[in-house]
Amino acid sequence: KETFEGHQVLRITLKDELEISLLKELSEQEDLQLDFWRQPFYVELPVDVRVPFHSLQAVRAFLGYHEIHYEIMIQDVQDLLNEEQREMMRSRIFQ
Amino acid sequence: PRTTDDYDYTNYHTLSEINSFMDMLVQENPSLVSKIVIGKSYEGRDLNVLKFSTGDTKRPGIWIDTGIHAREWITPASGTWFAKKIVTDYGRDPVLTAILDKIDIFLELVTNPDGYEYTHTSNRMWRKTRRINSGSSCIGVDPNRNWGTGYGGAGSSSNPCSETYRGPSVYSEPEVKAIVDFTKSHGNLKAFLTIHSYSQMLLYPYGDTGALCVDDAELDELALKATTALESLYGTKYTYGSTFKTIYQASGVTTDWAYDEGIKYSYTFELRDNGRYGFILPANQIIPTAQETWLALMVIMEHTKNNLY
Repeated sequence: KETFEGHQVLRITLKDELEISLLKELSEQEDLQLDFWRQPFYVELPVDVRVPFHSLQAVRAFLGYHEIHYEIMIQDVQDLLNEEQREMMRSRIFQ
Repeated sequence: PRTTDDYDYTNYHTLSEINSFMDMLVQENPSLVSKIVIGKSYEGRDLNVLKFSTGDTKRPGIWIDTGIHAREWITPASGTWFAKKIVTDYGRDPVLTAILDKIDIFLELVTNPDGYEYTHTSNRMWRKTRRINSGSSCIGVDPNRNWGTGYGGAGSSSNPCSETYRGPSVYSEPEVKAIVDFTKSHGNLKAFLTIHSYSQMLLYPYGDTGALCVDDAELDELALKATTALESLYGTKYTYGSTFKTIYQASGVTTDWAYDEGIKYSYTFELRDNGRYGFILPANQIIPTAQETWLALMVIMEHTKNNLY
C-alpha cells in the first residue's frame, strides 16, 4: 500500500503567464513525481500540487528562485489519510 | 447494515459496501428502483447503474454518474446519499415526484470500480482506470479524456504516465464504452450530469475548445440558477461556465461527448473542496456536500422536465 509520509500539497497563486509556463516545465520533470490536483492553466486560478517528500526541497527552491507565491495547503498528506482511515474504522466499530 | 436506513451516509465506504447498499435499495423499493449492469470494467467488475422509474419503458431519462476519477471519494459518497434521497422523497416532495412521474433517473455510483478499489487497497491518490498500457510501465487511462468529442486534443496527453492520458484509442476504456453503448441504446436521455471533485465549479460544453456551444446562453442561465440554489444552503460558492473558459482545456471529456450526442443539459460538477483538504475531504463534510449538490441537481432536473426537447 502506497503511503504519503512527508508529502505536502502546495497551493500556488500565479502572477502571470510566465509562471504558468514555468509550472508546466516543472510538471514535465517526471523524477519529481509531482501530482497536480489542480493544473496550471489560467492565471486567476490557483494551482494545487502534491509534492513527494524527496522533491520538496527542489520544488521549494524552484518556486523561491522564481518568486512564485505558494502556501502549504496540506502539511502532511499521510496524517490526513490516517485521520480518514480512523474515521472509517470508528464507523465500522460503531456499526 | 441490514437496511438502507442503517447505512452510514456520514462516512466513506468500500466498493463492496456500496454494491451491497445498491442491492438493499433495490430490495426495499422494487417498484421504483432496479439495477442494470451495463458492462464490465477492465478488471472484470460489474458496472452497476441504478434505475429509478415509475412507468413504462423508453421514457426520457436523466443520467448521473459519480466516481469516474477514483480518488474523488466525495462523489460516490454523495451519489449514495442522492439514491436514498430519491426513494425517500418520491411521493413526498412534489417537485421530485413530478420529475419521476415523467422522467427516469439513471445513477452510476462507481463509474471506475477498478480505480476506486485500488484507492482502498493500494494508493489513495489513484485517479485513472487500471488498464495495463502495452509498451509502458505506467498503468491507467484518464476515463475523462477517452470520449469521442475532442478526443486526442491538446487538453489530454498521449503519455501513459500522465494523469490525463487519453488512452490507446477513443472509447478504449470499457468503463467509458459501456456508458456510450447504454446511452445510444436508450436513445432518449435528456440530461447528462457527471460528478467530479474538487474546485466547486459547474461546467458545461465545451472543454476541448473555446467555441460556444449552440445552447450556451440557456446552459449558462441554468448554471446560475443551479449554483445559486446550491449556495443557498451553506454558502458554498461555485463558479460556472464552459469547461474551457472556467477551468482549463480538457479534450475527450464526458460532457462534450454527451452534448454532441444531442443531450442538451450536459454538465460536469466539481464538488467541494475550495483549498483546504483537496481530495481528502473529511467525512463530516459528506452530508452537507450531498445536500447542497442535491439542490443544484433538482434545479437542472426540473428544468429538464419542463423543457423536454
